[in-house]
Amino acid sequence: AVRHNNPRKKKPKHDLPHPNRPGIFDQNHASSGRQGCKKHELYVSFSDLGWRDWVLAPTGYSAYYCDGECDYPLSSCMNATNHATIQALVHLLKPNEVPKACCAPTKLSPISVLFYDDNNNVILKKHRNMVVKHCGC
Amino acid sequence: CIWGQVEGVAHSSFRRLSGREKKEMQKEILSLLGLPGRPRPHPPLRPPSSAPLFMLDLYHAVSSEDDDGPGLGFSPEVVSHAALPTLSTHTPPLGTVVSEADTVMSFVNLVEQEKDLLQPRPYWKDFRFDLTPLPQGETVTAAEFRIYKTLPVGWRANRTLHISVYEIQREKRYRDPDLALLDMQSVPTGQEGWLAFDVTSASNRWLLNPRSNLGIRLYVETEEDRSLSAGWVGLVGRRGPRSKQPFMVTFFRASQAPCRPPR
Repeated sequence: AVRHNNPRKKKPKHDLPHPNRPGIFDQNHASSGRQGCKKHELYVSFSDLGWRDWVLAPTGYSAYYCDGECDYPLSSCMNATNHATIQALVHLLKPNEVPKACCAPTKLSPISVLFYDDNNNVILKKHRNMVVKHCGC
Repeated sequence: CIWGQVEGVAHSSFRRLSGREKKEMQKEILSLLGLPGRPRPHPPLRPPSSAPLFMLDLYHAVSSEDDDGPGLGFSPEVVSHAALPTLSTHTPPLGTVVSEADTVMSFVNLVEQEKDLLQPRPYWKDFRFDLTPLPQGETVTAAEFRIYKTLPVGWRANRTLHISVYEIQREKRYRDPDLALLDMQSVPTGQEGWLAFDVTSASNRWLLNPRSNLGIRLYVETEEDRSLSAGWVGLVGRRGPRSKQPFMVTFFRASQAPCRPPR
């Protein structure tokens, strides 16, 4: 039981959420306008940057990123770790002390770029852990 | 986080990046992708030659492997075997050297000398590459010299040719240079396609001491040890079609985790 330490604010008469109003335990909570944690794409086109004449491949760079809510309960489609589930629960208990679980990359993949250098040589450069492959809480 | 901030700024204030900010952002992307920036002079506007075509093939193989997961173990044959240019037709596991390479560079050969055919045998052909822009802090894990062989005219297809590649270690006036054998392959005269010779040991030496890079020398001999000119047996040189010109490709591995200086 959480002790309410701000007597001014009166707790509504009944402690349980109103039966016909979706509460935080309802699956569709995340869909009420706030999206669940997932991967988003921000595509950087090398054509837009005017680099296509010297960058042979790829044509652009998908700067994926993770964004969205990690609200309790964390459903399996949110790719939540056990720790995130515990943190989300503890956040409910102590919202002012424990932050919510955050939406972050859970799997990264490399990106390779092929380009000409000053001496007309062709270079393939690989960068590991560069692109978000999966997001999760 | 950067893109979140950029997008956040874009959403909250709905303003476009200024010219200066765009330039800064481009520099940031170049730095993140380890790209040196637009080369000077402009890259060739002609159709890509053999090295870029090979590298593009390699890029697609590496990228598709990255999407599907890492390679399944080391297979040197893939590196020092003519199988690489057919990457797009079959997908063998790329092998550790290729899949773990941080940088792969192809070098167009700069100098090509051939022994005067009016001189006494043996005949040879020298190739020299400019390896100076080698990536700092990376070590050579494998290097190949690739030369294309067409079908020679007027040769019996089933004769065997011994093609050997040496590193030129020390040049001497009026005498043959000191040579060190790097690789040798025996191929039927009737074979056509890319031949790949392992020149890793020479590349390592050149990386450590660029001035020791005196190039490589190629010999062709029959089973009866009779020396032949490379051109006679169909080995394509710099004067051949662009898509079949010889080149060198070197695979590098970063010796330490690349740390990007904060900008």
